[in-house]
Amino acid sequence: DSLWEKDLDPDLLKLKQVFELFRAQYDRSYSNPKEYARRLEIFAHNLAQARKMEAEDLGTAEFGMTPFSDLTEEEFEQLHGHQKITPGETPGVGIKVGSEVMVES
Amino acid sequence: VPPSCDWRKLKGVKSPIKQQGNCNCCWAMAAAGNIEALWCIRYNRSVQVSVQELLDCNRCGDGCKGGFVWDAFITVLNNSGLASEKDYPFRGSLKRHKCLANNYKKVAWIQDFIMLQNNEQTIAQYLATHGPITVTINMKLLQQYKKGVIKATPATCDPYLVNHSVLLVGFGKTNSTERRRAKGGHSRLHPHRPIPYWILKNSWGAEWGEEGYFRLHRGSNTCGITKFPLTARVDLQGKKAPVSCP
Repeated sequence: DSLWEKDLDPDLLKLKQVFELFRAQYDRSYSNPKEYARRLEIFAHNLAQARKMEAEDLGTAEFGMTPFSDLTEEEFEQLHGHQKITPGETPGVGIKVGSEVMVES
Repeated sequence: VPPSCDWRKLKGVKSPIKQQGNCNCCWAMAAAGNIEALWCIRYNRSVQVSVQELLDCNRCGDGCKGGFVWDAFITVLNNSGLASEKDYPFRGSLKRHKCLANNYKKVAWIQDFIMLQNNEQTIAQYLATHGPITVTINMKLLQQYKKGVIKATPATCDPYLVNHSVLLVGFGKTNSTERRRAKGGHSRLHPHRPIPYWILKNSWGAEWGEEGYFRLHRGSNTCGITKFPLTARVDLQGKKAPVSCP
């Protein structure tokens, strides 16, 4: 690994270091190297988004690494919002009743 | 409307930050927080109500799959109150659970619930004279939020696409030192003008944001904060002494 890393872009190495800090801070582990690579990519994208958000913000907000930095926007919304609503739908119409709920025997 | 208001400063109102985990139950946690705060303000009783009861006894019975604050209040009315968090604790699993409301003693109840006008001045006035209320916002910017006051535009945070319910606990204005600290001394618009903000309590644990809280700009309908301002009422109209926000 160390030989391989020597050939990498220094920015990528730095990113990996930050990602390792994130994993340690929020106790994240991934099932396989492919998943690790995917989460690293999402993490990098989110950090770039955070920089953009901070530049666009008109208040005093700071954006950056959070417990949700390895999630895509869609995953984040599905996991932590109140539910997915299609634009233009009235909220009450968006409720799904039962059909997708997993019930253990 | 007072210049600032922070219900967290009233003894007993500041309850622990809730953690919804992977359960889409922000709507239930916001409603529970609303009822707990109002009971503390109105009756000086510090209670923690059961979020799990709101999930299990919701009319759709699938609380972790999402819902709305008004569903939570309807459940409280249908069940004639809520059990305590201690008796009926939060499990947060996606698995459906049977409603156990009848097994436990009620520790808090409500008379009814209302939706306020979609107006930030009205919201501030109600907040200052009654207590915390629930709001539903677009949570897009919260994923990467760390601290400070978020002031968005409809382009950066669509106010019509609201998808996360939280508890509004106060409002205030920044001081100039905060602005300098936040932007490294390079304020882009008005270097010395204070920024009015709302203080909101989230349910993503105390590690997130400003110890579980965050702030949104007040006066620009940032992230759709005025779309669904809902609150329970814990006493009969006209039979209450005025309260004042710290």
